[in-house]
Amino acid sequence: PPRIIAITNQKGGVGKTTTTINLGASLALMGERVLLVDMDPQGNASTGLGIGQAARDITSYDVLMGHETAGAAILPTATPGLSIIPATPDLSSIDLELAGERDRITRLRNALRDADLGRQDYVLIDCPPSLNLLTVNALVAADGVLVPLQCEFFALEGITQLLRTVGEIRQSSNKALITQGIILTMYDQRNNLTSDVETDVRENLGALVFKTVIPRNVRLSEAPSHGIPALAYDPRSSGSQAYVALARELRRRVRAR
Amino acid sequence: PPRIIAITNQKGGVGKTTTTINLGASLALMGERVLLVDMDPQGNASTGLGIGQAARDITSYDVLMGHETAGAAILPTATPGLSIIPATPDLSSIDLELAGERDRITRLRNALRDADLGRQDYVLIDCPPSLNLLTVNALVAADGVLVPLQCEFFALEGITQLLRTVGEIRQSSNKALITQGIILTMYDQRNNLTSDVETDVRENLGALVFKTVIPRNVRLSEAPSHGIPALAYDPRSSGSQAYVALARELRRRVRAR
Ligand SMILES: Nc1ncnc2c1ncn2[C@@H]1O[C@H](COP(=O)(O)OP(=O)(O)OP(=O)(O)O)[C@@H](O)[C@H]1O
Ligand SMILES: Nc1ncnc2c1ncn2[C@@H]1O[C@H](COP(=O)(O)OP(=O)(O)OP(=O)(O)O)[C@@H](O)[C@H]1O
Ligand SMILES: [Mg+2]
Ligand SMILES: [Mg+2]
Repeated sequence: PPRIIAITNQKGGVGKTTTTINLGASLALMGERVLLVDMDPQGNASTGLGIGQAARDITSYDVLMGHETAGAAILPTATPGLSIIPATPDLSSIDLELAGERDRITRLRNALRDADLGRQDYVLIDCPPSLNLLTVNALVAADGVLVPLQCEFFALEGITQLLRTVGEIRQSSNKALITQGIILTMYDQRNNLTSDVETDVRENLGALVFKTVIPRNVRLSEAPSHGIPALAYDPRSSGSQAYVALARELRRRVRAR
Repeated sequence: PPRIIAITNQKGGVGKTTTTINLGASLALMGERVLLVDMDPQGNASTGLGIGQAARDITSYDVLMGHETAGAAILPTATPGLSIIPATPDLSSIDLELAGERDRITRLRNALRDADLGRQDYVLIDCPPSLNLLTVNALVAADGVLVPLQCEFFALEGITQLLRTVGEIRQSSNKALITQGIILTMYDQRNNLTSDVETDVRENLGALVFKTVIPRNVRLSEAPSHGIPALAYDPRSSGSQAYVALARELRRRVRAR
């Protein structure tokens, strides 16, 4: 079965979607078969991979509500080996619509288990910036959690709360859940704040922090407007190269377990 | 009564908290009396103004739950004329805890109305990155909405959805609610994406877009680690000066109505 990884951080704008798209594309480039699940009502991962609104016929909302199977919602992308379950804004009413359901936190886990994902090597789940029912569904479905951490002061503040929530989910609903790692993003070595955050995080969280860091690189933020990953937009850019290195490091970490 | 402004955008990391803190401090510097309301479970606005966890005894959570009055939750900050109702992570359970309450969307409006805020000129509400019950409470309580818009492609995508939600709240629950304006943030004139976004937004949203733009400026992201606004940390920085200009433009727009 595929390795299921939730990419999450309740702090906004830290690079969750950028990591989901470009780590996914890098793994696909290396021959892995990767399914992305867009669980963010903004649908940025879907847009960043060129899925127009009209093509979002069957979405992650339909899967969570039980209207469709996960298999029926899978769309190919322009990147060979990379597919996606797209998202639309109606996801934001999930907290209310499933409020009374006993299985409300295991909807995604069960949908992915029931789908025939044997052909997939990785499933990456892009989460919204909150610790709500959508993120909890991702954490319950996942084998591991990847935490993009922007090298900024506010981003550091939320890490303890996030790791505590991961621990709570592991105890209550998903014994297999591990913290796959923390990825430093928008890393700018000219900026003191970057080195302050890096020192702080590596001292306190040690081996959890990936060696690979993702530099601030404008090509990463330009690629989504063309609906393709940075690897397709500008393969030699520092951003693309960093995500390829991250994909290699992730594969090593997953295989070493 | 004070002018109540919700600072909101469901896209994460666009500068909502940075705008709330520094616009508030700039207005206070100009002699206005300003109350901030931190409605984000991350509590970044509280931290950015030096409110330690121990001091967050009575919070916006207590006010929404009806345990305390808004007046009892107000704390002074180191900036004269600027006070705050702080936030803690328990805010994130509000959706569930108030799910059955008929008045769940008017809790903040009623609490601010009942408090003696006659001495305040402005109330600025910092919202979390979502369109959940916390943000709806802010929109129902507010006279106007300020939308920080990061000059990036993904940030542009959510604007239509946000303005539609503001329109729905105006029709259903708060007839007085207007869009106070859109503020371009992290503006970097060396970056093509910035000018693309600016052109697009000014063409489509015209007079709604403030003339003042907030430049990308590292002093804005350094100040929060010292628990003070950028105006206190580095008053001559381009970031501080931009927020002072924004405060002047906002006052002009409010008085012109
Ligand atoms: N390493 C990077 N260098 C430059 N820009 C980046 C980088 N990573 C992400 N960005 C840009 O920064 C913005 C925030 O990134 P992104 O949207 O991926 O974060 P997010 O955590 O998914 O946000 P949200 O919390 O709203 O879901 C985007 O406009 C993106 O293009
Ligand atoms: N103009 C700017 N120049 C440089 N850095 C900035 C600027 N505005 C904000 N920042 C930094 O960018 C990050 C995101 O800003 P901020 O936290 O204010 O956004 P937000 O919209 O409140 O995020 P969230 O969605 O998590 O609430 C912060 O680390 C902040 O210090
Ligand atoms: Mg995202
Ligand atoms: Mg914020």
